[in-house]
Amino acid sequence: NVAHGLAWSFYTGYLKIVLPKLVDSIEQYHRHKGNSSTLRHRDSWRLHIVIPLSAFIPDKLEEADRRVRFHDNLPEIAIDRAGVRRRVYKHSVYAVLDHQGQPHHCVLEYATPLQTLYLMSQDSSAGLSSEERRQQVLLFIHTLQGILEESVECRNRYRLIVLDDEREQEGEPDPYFLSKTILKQLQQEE
Amino acid sequence: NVAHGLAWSFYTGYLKIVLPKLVDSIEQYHRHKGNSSTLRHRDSWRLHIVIPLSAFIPDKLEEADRRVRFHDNLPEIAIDRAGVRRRVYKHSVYAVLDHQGQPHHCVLEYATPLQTLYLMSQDSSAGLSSEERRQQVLLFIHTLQGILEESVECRNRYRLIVLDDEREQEGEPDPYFLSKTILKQLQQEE
Ligand SMILES: Nc1nc(=O)c2ncn([C@@H]3O[C@@H]4COP(=O)(O)O[C@H]5[C@@H](O)[C@H](n6cnc7c(N)ncnc76)O[C@@H]5COP(=O)(O)O[C@@H]3[C@@H]4O)c2[nH]1
Repeated sequence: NVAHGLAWSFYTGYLKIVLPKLVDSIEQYHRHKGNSSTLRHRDSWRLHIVIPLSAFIPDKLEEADRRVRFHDNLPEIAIDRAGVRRRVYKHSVYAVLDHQGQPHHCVLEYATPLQTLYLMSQDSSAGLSSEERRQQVLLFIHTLQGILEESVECRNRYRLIVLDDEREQEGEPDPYFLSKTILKQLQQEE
Repeated sequence: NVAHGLAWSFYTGYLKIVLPKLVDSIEQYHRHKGNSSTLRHRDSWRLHIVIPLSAFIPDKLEEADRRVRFHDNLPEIAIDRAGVRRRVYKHSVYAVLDHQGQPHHCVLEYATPLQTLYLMSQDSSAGLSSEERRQQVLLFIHTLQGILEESVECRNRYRLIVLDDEREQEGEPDPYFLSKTILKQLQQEE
C-alpha cells in the first residue's frame, strides 16, 4: 500500500525531525526581524500542511490561489542525513488574504509525498490508476493522522488541512477556495 | 507494498530532479576550486547510492567505515517544491581510502528512503516485521532498478551499490567492508 509507506516516510524523514525545531525557528525569525512579530498568534505556530484530495500539487501556492502570497522563509536547519552532510530543511511563511484584503500569516506548504502519488498515476509503468490514487490519498491522510496523534515530538506543532478540491471542481471553480479553506483553520487558531 | 511507493518517491521526488543537474554541479565545483579536479574520472561523475540489505543507515558514513571520509559538499541546488520556496538539494563528495591509504573521490550517499523502512520495523504501530523489511529492501532495489533503466533523465548519472551487510555479519565483521565494496565499483569506472 503505497500511501502507508509515504505517510511513514513523511513522518520519520521529515515531520518528526523538523516539527520539534519549529518554535525555535519562528522565535529566531522574529528576533532577526527586529520588534515585528509576523506570526502574531502562538496557537498558529504550526506547520499548516495542505492535503488536496486530487493529489494535484503545484510547486507555487500562488498558482492555486493568488490570495496566498509568499512572505519569507524561516531560518534554515542543517542536519547530517544518510551521508549527506548538513542537509538543509526550511519552511516558508505565507500571507493569506481574506475577502477584505487583510493578510493572515502562517507557515504553510503542501504534503509533498502526494506529488509522488500524482506522478505515479500518470506513469503507466507505476501501476496506479486515478481511482486507486484517490483511495491512496484517503489512506495517506488516515495513516498520517494516526501516526501524528501518537507522536510526542509533533504534538501541537502541525495542522492538516484537507482540501476537497475534487467536489469543488463540479460547478464554477472558486479561485479563492484554497485561501478560504486555510483561513477557516487560522480563525480557529486566532 | 511500502517499498514500491518508496522507490517511486525516491525517483519522482529526488533522482529525476537532481541527477540531470549533477554534471553541471561537479563542473561548477571544480571551477570554484581553481585548477584542481577532485573527481578525475568523468565516468565516476555519478551519484553513488549505497543500499544496505539490512536497511541500517547511519547519518555519517564514517560511522560505518573510517576509510570513508567526508571531503566537501557540491554547490547547492534550490527549487520551489510544493509550496516550499527554494528548497535546497545538495550532495556530498567523499574520499574512499584503499588498503594503501590512497584516496578515491566520489559523490556518495545512502538511499535515504531505507531509513523509513528501518524505523517502521522498529515501531510496532507501523506493521512491518524484520522479515518483511528484508523483503521490502529487495523490492525497493528491484523497483528502483526498473524505473532508472527506463529513465532518460537519469541515464549514466547514478550507480546503485548494494551492500550485503547481513551476510557480512556472520563471522568476523570487516570494518572496511563499505569502502572495499565502493572501491570495487569505482575501479570499474576509473
Ligand atoms: N538524500 C536526499 N536528499 C534530499 O535532499 C532529498 N529530498 C528528498 N529525498 C528523498 O526522496 C524521496 C522523495 O522526496 P519527497 O520530497 O517527495 O518526500 C519527502 C518530503 O515529503 C519530506 N521532506 C524531506 N525533506 C524535506 C524538505 N527539506 N522540505 C520539505 N519536505 C521534506 O519528507 C519526505 C521523505 O523524505 P526523505 O526520507 O528524506 O527521502 C526522500 C524521499 O524518499 C532526498 N534524499
